[in-house]
Amino acid sequence: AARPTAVHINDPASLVEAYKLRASRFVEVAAKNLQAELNRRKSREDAWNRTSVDLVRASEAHCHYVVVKLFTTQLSEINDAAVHAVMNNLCLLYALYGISKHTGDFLQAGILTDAQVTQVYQRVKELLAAIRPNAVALVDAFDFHDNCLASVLGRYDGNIYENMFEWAKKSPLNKTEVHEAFHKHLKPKQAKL
Amino acid sequence: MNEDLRRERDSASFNPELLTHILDGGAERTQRRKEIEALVLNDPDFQHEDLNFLSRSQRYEEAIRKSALMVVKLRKYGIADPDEIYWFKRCVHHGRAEPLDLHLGMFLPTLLTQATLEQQDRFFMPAWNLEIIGSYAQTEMGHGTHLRGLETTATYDPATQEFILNSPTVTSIKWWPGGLGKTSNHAIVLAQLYTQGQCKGLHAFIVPIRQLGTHEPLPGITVGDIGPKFGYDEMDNGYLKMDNFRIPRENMLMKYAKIEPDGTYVKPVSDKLTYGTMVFIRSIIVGDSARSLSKACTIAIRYSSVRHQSELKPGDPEPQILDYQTQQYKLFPLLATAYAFHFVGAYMKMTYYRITGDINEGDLSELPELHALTAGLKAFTSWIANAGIEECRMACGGHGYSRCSGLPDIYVTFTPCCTYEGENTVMMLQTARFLIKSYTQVCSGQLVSGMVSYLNDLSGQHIQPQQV
Repeated sequence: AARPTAVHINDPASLVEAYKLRASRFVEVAAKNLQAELNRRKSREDAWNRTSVDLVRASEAHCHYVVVKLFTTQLSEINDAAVHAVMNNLCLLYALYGISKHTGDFLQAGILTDAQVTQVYQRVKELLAAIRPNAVALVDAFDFHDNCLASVLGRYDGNIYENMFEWAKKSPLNKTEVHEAFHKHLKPKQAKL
Repeated sequence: MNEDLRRERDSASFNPELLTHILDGGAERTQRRKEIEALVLNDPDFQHEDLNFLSRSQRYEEAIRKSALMVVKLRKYGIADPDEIYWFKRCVHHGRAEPLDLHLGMFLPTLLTQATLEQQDRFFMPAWNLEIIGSYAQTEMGHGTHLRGLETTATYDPATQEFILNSPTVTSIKWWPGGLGKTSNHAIVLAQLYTQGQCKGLHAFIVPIRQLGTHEPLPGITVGDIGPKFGYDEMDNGYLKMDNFRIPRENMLMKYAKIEPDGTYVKPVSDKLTYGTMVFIRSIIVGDSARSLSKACTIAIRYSSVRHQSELKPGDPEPQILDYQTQQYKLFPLLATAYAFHFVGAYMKMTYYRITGDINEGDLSELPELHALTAGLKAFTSWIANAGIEECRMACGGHGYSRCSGLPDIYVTFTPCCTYEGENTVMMLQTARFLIKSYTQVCSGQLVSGMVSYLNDLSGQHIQPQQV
């Protein structure tokens, strides 16, 4: 009997199910293609090689499912409501963005309909706007000390331009006002031209 | 503080510190990490010139200076917990690879997991005290991920109870191991074991390569640096050629497989145990993917808040580039990915320790899934993080191209892990082998467990699209 799936695009647990279906579908397809190749030729190694693109797709789908599942599991362990809300948005974005990049997989397997895919695209854009006010706080939470990040652009205090200028002054080419290469190579040629 | 960043922080709807505690695994761990980092940041011995302006040789020298000092200071502060060592180390080297990486990350762990107690007594303390500095020489010039293709030989001679190590061809020269070129005086060498006229497959041997004290290469050993690479300027990735080089029988790592003095070979309980160190490193790479991508996102998102460009509405001031939906579309999925990979990294580390604990108790039942999961997730996360770091660099316009952005450095430091410890496509195929095996089991009526347990439901899945 057919067992229809109901994917709710605002529910991370439902999205885990969608990824799970995609993974199982890809494993099944790879296994069946491998078997078909085996039926056509004697060598198992040849059959494996001729199915390897399908096999890699199956592995990627499996790993993608594992990542979505673990992210969703982590959500349930976050007690603070404000943090949970932000992380829920990030988790949804991760899962829905993945679907939007692999729509063919989800459509072909019958996991999502055309209309749901349209909803997914729209929801991704809404999530971008929802995450925007917390973007800086979300990267601050990684808690990289400036020394460890070693980036003028990523400085915690944001004083980027003045520090870029200071950094450039340290370039070894700036040790002298006139580089010796000028006297050595350019000047003699200039005199001859 | 830049006004834009101040406003962004003031308007956030949550306390980032709470999220930091989640990432660190608890408030106490955050506090301890910060204490460890402060030890490095406040130590003038670890201050140095901007590495971007130094030559490769200068960068190697600076790295080796800091690495040696780091080991001394770790001892002084009594830091021995692996996580704490890792925090200290990454703060000293800003996350870059360094000449003692393989000594600390592969040589010592291999001794702990593959050596007998007698071998640990002989090698571990000298290695802990840096008298012995070791690398892990597996990859050869002509052979990488496919380990059974390695050509280096170790032929047992029962008359002298020694192994004779040889690099029989140019392609068999060990090539790439970190710290092998100039830093190490020992290497764990992976070689095909021959005894009683038969090849018994790949095994690990502790091979001295330089004289203790003088650091001169030993007779029969040709060793050196492989030259500049795409990144890794601090690292002396090396080559190693062995010509009839003899080591005592006791230098084969014999916790699992053994050679008796007469040359009799004793099989290990599982061939996969030889590759335990690689599995460990693969599980670590998942967390590193998260960390490198997090760094790139931090840089790109802070910069995108400070940078103003063009105009959204005619006549209005230039908006922050983070207000452009296209910039958000570039960066926020990567930010979400960085968080996802953090949680996966933590899970992998926990799973690795749990299953290796079981293995030590003699239970190997979960070893195949551990292999499959570490291989696949290592490939999956490193591929995405690698592309993501580049996306972050591009999102920073021209300034992302400057070394001062830090992004080129993050990229060249991270991208090798798509290749080392198993080339990613090969890793994916290893995972596929496990998936197909699990599928076949399900088809024959058996149940599978763990992360592939969804395959048990396969027969019941006939999916139909839903109306919205």
